[in-house]
Amino acid sequence: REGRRARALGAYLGFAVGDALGATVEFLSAEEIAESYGVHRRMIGGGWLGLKPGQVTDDTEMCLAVGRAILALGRFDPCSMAEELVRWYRGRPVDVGATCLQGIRRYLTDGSLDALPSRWHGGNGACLRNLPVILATLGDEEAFGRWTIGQCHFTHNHRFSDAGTLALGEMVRSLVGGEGISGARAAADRLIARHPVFAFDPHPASSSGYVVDTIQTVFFTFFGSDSFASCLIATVNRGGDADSTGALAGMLAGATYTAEGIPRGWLRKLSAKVVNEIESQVDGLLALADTRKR
Amino acid sequence: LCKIEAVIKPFKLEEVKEALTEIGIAGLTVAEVKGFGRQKGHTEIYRGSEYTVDFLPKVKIEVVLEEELVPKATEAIIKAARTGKIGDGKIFVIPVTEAIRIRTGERNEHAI
Amino acid sequence: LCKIEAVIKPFKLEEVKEALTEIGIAGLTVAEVKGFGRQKGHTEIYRGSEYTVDFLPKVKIEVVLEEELVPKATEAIIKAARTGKIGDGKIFVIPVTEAIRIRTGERNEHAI
Amino acid sequence: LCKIEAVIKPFKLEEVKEALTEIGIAGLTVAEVKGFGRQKGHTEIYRGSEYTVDFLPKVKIEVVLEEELVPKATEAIIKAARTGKIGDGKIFVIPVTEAIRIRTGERNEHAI
Ligand SMILES: Nc1ncnc2c1ncn2[C@@H]1O[C@H](COP(=O)(O)OP(=O)(O)O)[C@@H](O)[C@H]1O
Ligand SMILES: Nc1ncnc2c1ncn2[C@@H]1O[C@H](COP(=O)(O)OP(=O)(O)O)[C@@H](O)[C@H]1O
Ligand SMILES: Nc1ncnc2c1ncn2[C@@H]1O[C@H](COP(=O)(O)OP(=O)(O)O)[C@@H](O)[C@H]1O
Ligand SMILES: [Mg+2]
Ligand SMILES: [Mg+2]
Repeated sequence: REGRRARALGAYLGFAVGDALGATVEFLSAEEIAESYGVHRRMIGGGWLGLKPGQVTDDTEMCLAVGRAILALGRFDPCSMAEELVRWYRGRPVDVGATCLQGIRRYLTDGSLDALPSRWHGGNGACLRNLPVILATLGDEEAFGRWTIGQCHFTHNHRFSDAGTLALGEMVRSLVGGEGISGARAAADRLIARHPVFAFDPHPASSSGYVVDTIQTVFFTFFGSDSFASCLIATVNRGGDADSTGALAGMLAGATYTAEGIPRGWLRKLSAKVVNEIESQVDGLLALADTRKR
Repeated sequence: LCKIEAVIKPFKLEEVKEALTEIGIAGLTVAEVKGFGRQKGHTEIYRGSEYTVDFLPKVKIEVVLEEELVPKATEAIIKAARTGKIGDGKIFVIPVTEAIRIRTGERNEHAI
Repeated sequence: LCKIEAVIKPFKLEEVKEALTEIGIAGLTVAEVKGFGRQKGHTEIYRGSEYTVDFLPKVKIEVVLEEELVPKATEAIIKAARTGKIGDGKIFVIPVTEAIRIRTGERNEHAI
Repeated sequence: LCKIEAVIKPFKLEEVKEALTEIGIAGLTVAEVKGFGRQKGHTEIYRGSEYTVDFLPKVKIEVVLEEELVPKATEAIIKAARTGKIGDGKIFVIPVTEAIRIRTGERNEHAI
């Protein structure tokens, strides 16, 4: 129980830390990062969004919105999540992904909760906000699959986004359950077996926001490192969609090395408001998972 | 796809932008233009004599959007831009056959 | 409804406005633009060396009007804007699916 | 006939003009506009406090051309204007029912 909380909290805090750390270098290439920062490893904010040190972006904020919606009703309801995302959007967040915005706009226009399938929905926006679903359904694999697809399809309806999000969820379930990196590796291998496009050796071709590139990058750095800090530093310094790859890497590494494994210096830079809401959501979602246990 | 061109009073730009953002429209292109219409320009003194500037500064907003959103968008613009005094401006809706996001090559409803 | 976009030499604006007013068109929107075409820009001296400014200042007039008036309006613009020298400009006619007067909500032919 | 409207980053104007000239398009009309979108404006200090200017200067290129040339032209614009960073801009294609060269009265494909 204790271990599970430490790993779940590690996943969610790790996600926020990766978001804030990577945001400084989002959209820069590895070469540009090396030129400007040497090795980027400090919470200094800035970046293309002009952030304060430790400030999170849409990646973490969407997670919090999804978590709020789940906790309000005690279950996933697509309409409730849509309303929560609209509320977040209307609060003028620091960034909103292009495809996420299209989904929110569609919902505001006609109330529909499902995006039509599109070849252009291969971005990582839906994959990024799935952590609350994962934590709320630790005891119910069927609900995990159903809720994941339900929330993804609000904005992104693409088989690689679906498959990648499910696989990352399986990995987090297995890590939080204490099965260690080998359990996570098995889940990653299953994804690659079904969709070889996700193969990440010798190394990812790119670290863009395309869900395949994002997940290849996260697999590469997570399986190639042995601590939270080394995983995140390797991830964000590859550049590209660095806040998103950073967040997902932080999620996996946090679930592995627990909240204790996150460097204090990074954690301290997150706003108290964000940390408090994450902690309260983790407890609420785990409690929900227990009531849903099959 | 359609393009809305709205010619409005300059001080109304912020309000119109807000109203469009509320309904999920966050991207637009804006130009400073001169308007000639029923609203009369003002009188200026230049080198001692008075003359009428017969145009008025206006702002032209261009937003490309899906056809289904046009009624909501025009309603939002009207509500935000209207003062009830002459010169409030016009909205024109124009067909757009194709849209492309230069950065990614995304097309049409995925371009905006 | 149609929109006429006329790109003309700046000094011709007054004359073109007059010509349109004569045929009952008193509302239009005008923008300062840069034109690139066969007409060559001028040469300027900057820090001692000569260089060609390859664009020319133009004025772009936009007037939305009923389809039946387009032939008369284009004829009026041509007559007023033509000098016979390269760079006189272009007229483009574009379809307009809807027009609204913001102040009153009037639509289409009642909006202009 | 179609009109391409391309909203691009200002420093890309020269490159885009070159690319269009390469495929035989030498006439275009350009305007300075303000862009609002996902790309953030810059921060300015005014009377001691920091604030964000929320628009970005953009350049809007308008080129009227024959329909068959649109794919080539959009491809050329994309290639020249793309940096891969947010804010690269948009291309919109709009129908043109008529074009006239003011100087000669030539119509449509002979007008451009
Ligand atoms: N036919 C038209 N085509 C294009 N723009 C027009 C037209 N008529 C008016 N406008 C624009 O609309 C603005 C407002 O028009 P005006 O006649 O002064 O007031 P109102 O629209 O309130 O009746 C003008 O300053 C001009 O920019
Ligand atoms: N294909 C085009 N699309 C849009 N505007 C154009 C086009 N070609 C020319 N123009 C505009 O028309 C103006 C005049 O064109 P130019 O070729 O110099 O002379 P002319 O029209 O007398 O032959 C240009 O400065 C530009 O503003
Ligand atoms: N719906 C729209 N209609 C008209 N112009 C738009 C629209 N959306 C964006 N633009 C223009 O495109 C520019 C770039 O948009 P932006 O969202 O910043 O980046 P990107 O196109 O790279 O996704 C904006 O500054 C604005 O000039
Ligand atoms: Mg982000
Ligand atoms: Mg990102």
